[in-house]
Amino acid sequence: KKEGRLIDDEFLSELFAILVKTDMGAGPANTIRNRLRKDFRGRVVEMEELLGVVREELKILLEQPETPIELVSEGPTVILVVGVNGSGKTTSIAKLSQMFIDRGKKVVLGAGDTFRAAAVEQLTIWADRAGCDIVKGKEGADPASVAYGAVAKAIETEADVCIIDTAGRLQTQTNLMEELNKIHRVIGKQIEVAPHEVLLVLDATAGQNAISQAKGFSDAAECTGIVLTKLDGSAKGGVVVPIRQQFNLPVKYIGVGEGNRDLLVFQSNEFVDALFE
Amino acid sequence: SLQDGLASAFKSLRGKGKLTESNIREGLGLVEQTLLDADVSFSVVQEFMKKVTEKALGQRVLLALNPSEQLMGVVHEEMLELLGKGEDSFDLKKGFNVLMLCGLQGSGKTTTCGKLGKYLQDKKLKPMLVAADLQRPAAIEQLHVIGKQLGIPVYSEGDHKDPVKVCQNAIAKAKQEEIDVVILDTAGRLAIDEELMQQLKEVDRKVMPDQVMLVVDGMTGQDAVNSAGAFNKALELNGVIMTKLDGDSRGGALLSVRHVTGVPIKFLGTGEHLNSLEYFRPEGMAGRILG
Ligand SMILES: Nc1nc2c(ncn2[C@@H]2O[C@H](COP(=O)(O)OP(=O)(O)OP(=O)(O)O)[C@@H](O)[C@H]2O)c(=O)[nH]1
Ligand SMILES: Nc1nc2c(ncn2[C@@H]2O[C@H](COP(=O)(O)OP(=O)(O)OP(=O)(O)O)[C@@H](O)[C@H]2O)c(=O)[nH]1
Ligand SMILES: [Mg+2]
Ligand SMILES: [Mg+2]
Repeated sequence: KKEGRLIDDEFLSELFAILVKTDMGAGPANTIRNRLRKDFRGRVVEMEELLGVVREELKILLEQPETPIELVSEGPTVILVVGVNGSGKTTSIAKLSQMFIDRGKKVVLGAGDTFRAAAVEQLTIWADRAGCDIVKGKEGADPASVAYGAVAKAIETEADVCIIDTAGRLQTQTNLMEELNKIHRVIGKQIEVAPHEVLLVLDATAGQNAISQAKGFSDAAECTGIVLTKLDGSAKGGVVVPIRQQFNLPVKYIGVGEGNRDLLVFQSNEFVDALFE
Repeated sequence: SLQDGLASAFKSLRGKGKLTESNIREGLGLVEQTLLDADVSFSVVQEFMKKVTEKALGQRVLLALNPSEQLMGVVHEEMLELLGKGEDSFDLKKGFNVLMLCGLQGSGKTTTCGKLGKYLQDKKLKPMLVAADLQRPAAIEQLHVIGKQLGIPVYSEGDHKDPVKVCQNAIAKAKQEEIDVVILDTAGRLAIDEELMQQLKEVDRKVMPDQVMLVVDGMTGQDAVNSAGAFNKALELNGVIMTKLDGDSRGGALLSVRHVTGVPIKFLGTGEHLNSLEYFRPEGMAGRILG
């Protein structure tokens, strides 16, 4: 018969350390610790049992339907991709388009990053690899006009999906968040309920600033979900827990590599198990 | 802010005689929470708090008229000690220098290569940028665009698969063209990717750069200790550059990187434009981390 340990402060501190290291934040880790202290005080349990309790509630919190993106029945489903610099937007678009193409869908890409060096060239290489159309603007062009052009092309060629790339930006750059809001509105003028999805691309190595990112980008562009990238690394991405709690923004996909098939549908069970590995 | 938090935690004690150890511990709890909220790695916070606690439980805070300010002073001193000296120059050895930039995917290496190039150019040196990222789509093109913007030569090879060869060829060419500093841009990689870390070690071993710098994203969370530790173990870093500090990230990863590598922080990246590079000033970062 296995020997458990008394749930005392030392035991709870060990649990706190495990939780904080996932990047969920000291606040949420503390809330969990305090609640377990109350529910389990003076009892003798295994750390495994305690973690099991925490795992269960996190799995429920982060749950997501099997099909993260439902394609609309009429016209192209428009997906706007946003996020801070270097988070993995362009590469995630490469992966999403490959995923749709593998399912026999027609995809049109919009090279909406008209600012960064070789951004259009980068997306063009991916479009060529996937075999899908790409709409570009002149260098320094208004990204909203590229988005407009991409949606127009998608409608005209009866594409199933239109994915629009945007330049990386920080949520503190007011003018750039304004620009994002404008792109969102321009798309909405072309197709009433578009963009149908606005994906916030979050780097799994990001710490608490991801919460500020979720807030800023949601305010500017009405995000509908998260693509959590670079989960093939050692970072856990636990910051999606407070993001789900505060903004009800779900993780839809996870990036697990640099190739155009390194994208998985988010499974809360597997994700939570990995948090505690 | 932490300052206000401590002031209000200790305020209720004024007039009730001196502070007790348990009062101080409540203040220390606030300090710990602040550091974790600022993204300092857990193990680094623990080590840091050991030092702070020892000082905090001494005469200086316990018997002070202004305990919250004294505690703040202790925390501030410990942090400046850990962050190390600021820089006001970038030391290169006399003659020809090779700098190599490395780090995780998307941390800002390619852009920072450009910024360093501009910095050296402004110092009247002749830099050359080397496109040694042979894997990311349009990485070579990206560096060429940057070089063109600055009027700095960029060395690249169209169809090479070996970054070691590209770097060696670049250095040979640089010496012919009287270049002063060669800056090697490498591909982003995971610290846990054994094959790519081995590749980086190969470049380091065969090319022997004078300075190897780790480029760290300013919004990095708990993982900073893992990645910085692994890169330092593989390459013995000479410096760290932290990027994207123009946002509202607290930058606590800087403390983690300092603690785990002991390597000096050379520069901070504060924007996407090629002039957005600043010397590291510890006072500024300490204030930012402590909120
Ligand atoms: N290991 C790993 N690397 C990734 C993943 N997703 C993206 N990357 C890498 O991260 C780096 C940045 O990716 P990009 O797609 O250029 O990021 P971005 O958000 O478009 O960057 P900006 O447009 O400059 O803001 C590249 O080196 C990608 O290969 C992932 O899931 N795993
Ligand atoms: N706001 C801001 N953006 C930055 C800073 N440094 C780099 N960036 C941006 O971050 C993104 C990634 O920069 P890159 O230079 O491509 O990063 P990298 O490390 O070379 O990426 P990989 O080669 O894919 O690993 C780009 O959008 C840059 O413009 C900075 O200090 N501030
Ligand atoms: Mg991009
Ligand atoms: Mg690069």
